[in-house]
Amino acid sequence: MSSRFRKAFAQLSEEFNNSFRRLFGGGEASLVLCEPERILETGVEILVHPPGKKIANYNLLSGGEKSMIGIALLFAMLAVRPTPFCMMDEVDAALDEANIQRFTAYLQEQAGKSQFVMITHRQSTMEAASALWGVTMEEEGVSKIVSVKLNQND
Amino acid sequence: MSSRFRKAFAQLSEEFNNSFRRLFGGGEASLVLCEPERILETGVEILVHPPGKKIANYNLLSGGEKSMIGIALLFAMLAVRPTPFCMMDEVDAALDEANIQRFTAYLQEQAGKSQFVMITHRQSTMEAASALWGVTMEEEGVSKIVSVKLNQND
Amino acid sequence: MYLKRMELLGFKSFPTKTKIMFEPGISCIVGPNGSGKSNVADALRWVLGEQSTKMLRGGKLEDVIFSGSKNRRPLGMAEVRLILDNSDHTLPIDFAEVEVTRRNFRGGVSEYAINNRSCRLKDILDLFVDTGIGADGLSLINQGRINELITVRPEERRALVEEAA
Amino acid sequence: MYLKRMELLGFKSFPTKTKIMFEPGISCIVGPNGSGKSNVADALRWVLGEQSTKMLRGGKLEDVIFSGSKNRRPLGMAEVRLILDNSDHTLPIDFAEVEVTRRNFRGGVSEYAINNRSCRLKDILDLFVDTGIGADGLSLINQGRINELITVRPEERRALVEEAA
Ligand SMILES: Nc1ncnc2c1ncn2[C@@H]1O[C@H](COP(=O)(O)OP(=O)(O)OP(=O)(O)O)[C@@H](O)[C@H]1O
Ligand SMILES: Nc1ncnc2c1ncn2[C@@H]1O[C@H](COP(=O)(O)OP(=O)(O)OP(=O)(O)O)[C@@H](O)[C@H]1O
Ligand SMILES: [Mg+2]
Ligand SMILES: [Mg+2]
Repeated sequence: MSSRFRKAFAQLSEEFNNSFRRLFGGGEASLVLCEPERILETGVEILVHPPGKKIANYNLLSGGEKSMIGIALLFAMLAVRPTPFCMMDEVDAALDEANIQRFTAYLQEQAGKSQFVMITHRQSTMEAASALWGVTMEEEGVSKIVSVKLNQND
Repeated sequence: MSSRFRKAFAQLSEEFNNSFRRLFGGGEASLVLCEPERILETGVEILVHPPGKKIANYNLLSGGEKSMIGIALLFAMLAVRPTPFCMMDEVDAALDEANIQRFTAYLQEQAGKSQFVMITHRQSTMEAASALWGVTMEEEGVSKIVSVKLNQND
Repeated sequence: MYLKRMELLGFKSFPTKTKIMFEPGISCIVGPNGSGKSNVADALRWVLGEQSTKMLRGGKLEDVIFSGSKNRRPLGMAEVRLILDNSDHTLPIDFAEVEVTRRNFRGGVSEYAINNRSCRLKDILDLFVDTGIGADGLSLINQGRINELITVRPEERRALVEEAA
Repeated sequence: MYLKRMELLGFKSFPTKTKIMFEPGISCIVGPNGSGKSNVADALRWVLGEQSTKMLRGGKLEDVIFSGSKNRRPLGMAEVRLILDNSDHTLPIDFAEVEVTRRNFRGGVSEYAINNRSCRLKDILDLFVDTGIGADGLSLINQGRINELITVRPEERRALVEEAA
């Protein structure tokens, strides 16, 4: 049990660093065991260094930076333990345009391994998709699904 | 004390209904005292009915709907007790384009009474402003303020 | 394995039978605020066996059943069917297509079925156990929760590593 | 009364003296993720007397002092000056322009000043008490908090009504 945990931990930490560097264009990240001697109960902390920044604790990072770190952790999980599909509900809400581009580029690379369903309001995320579905309430209080052509405006 | 509280409560509830109807294009909203007989300690609940919807509890409302209700409550407070300025940090993150238009239209009407400073990534909110400031990190880890002309892209 | 389609009936803001066709690759669900996009995500979470009403944004289990609108009366039942392509046999079951169903009557308990044969919740959870899919995995990120992956306490983050093991 | 300008020195990601000119009406602050926009909001909250490190996203009070970057060493002090137009005498003080200053040395306590005369925190709080401005009012909505106005418990929402009274 504990050797499987250690192995998964090492892999996840490694992949977290890879996806973090991809999304932030550099810097480094890792996972840290809070109490390495109590492997069966220890918590797991994250350690992140965005490129060029020295920060005391990651709570000082911005809303968009926190979302990108969460996304990096998600991609690291998918690398270590791929799941057939993944649905994300507005994970891009706090991102600026440049970060959406980095996120969607990464997503497109992973689309061969997993199926992604993204709920979004951001035009740049919509443009990265191969299929688009609209949900509307033509009748008040009643949802309906319609097929959407990409060139329509939001 | 308690008569001032009751008066402010009634005013705030009335204004909440006004701003809610404005932002949602109809429906109704009010504030409710949880324990009216214990006026000095009672909590305050909100009651909302978006147009055309019958919902059991407001937790079932969507992310964007919750933001618009929060904004309605904020405008109600400003109507009852105006403050000279108000800074809002990405309150528009969950809103769709139509709701951003309603929000910024309301904001422009109130701009005579209060000074508003909006931190945002959304183009439609930027277009509602009369002045625009950019924060950049040309040198890594060091913020700088620059003046931005509106026609530049995000 | 991939999602082929999902059929909702009486689930949250979907009172009439609604089909959502999924595609491999990346697809997006778009639409105005309050139109029902997150309800689609809730439907997926629910059919996979989610038991926490909080994760479904409700107070009671019945909050997933259509509670009426201006012109429609409340319904008495919610049902979601999830159809998966299993031609690569990711799921430990001998079908090229697998259909998972969950149904809930007002005041009743949830009923589950796999390929139209009634089963228990445990059978559904067992079906998905090795795939990383399921209410607790990262295969479904609720609205507003992406930042929580890093703001939770270290003990909670440990569960991620255990999931990966 | 309105905000005229704010000057930051050594506050969070602003190691060098930085001026932000405000205008009446609606102005926007824009920029990439992590560039320092919310730090500007934190500076405003801090100079108005905020004592909670959590509301400033830090762990210790010193987390507001510039902690260094790739090419710069950490600083020993953070200072924010807020200059307000008071020609309509909203603030109970006989000046057409009011300047509020807060300064914090590493390991020290906060120092406050009004129009360059040192004062206590209480003097700052008293200055703004009838205006609705201040760390607890709605004059400053932190990032991600707009939905909290409706998700907090009813007892907490009562404070809004008391503020309006
Ligand atoms: N049991 C129910 N019966 C009927 N309608 C319901 C029920 N539960 C939720 N709803 C409706 O669903 C709406 C919320 O939908 P949802 O959260 O999916 O919106 P969304 O498209 O995700 O919007 P946003 O872009 O703001 O996140 C509510 O306004 C509510 O009217
Ligand atoms: N004491 C400090 N010293 C130096 N830098 C700091 C300090 N505190 C915070 N920072 C820096 O400020 C950055 C966060 O800035 P801020 O939260 O203002 O970003 P933002 O522009 O609001 O971004 P977003 O659009 O993602 O919300 C962090 O990346 C961190 O490097
Ligand atoms: Mg939603
Ligand atoms: Mg920010």
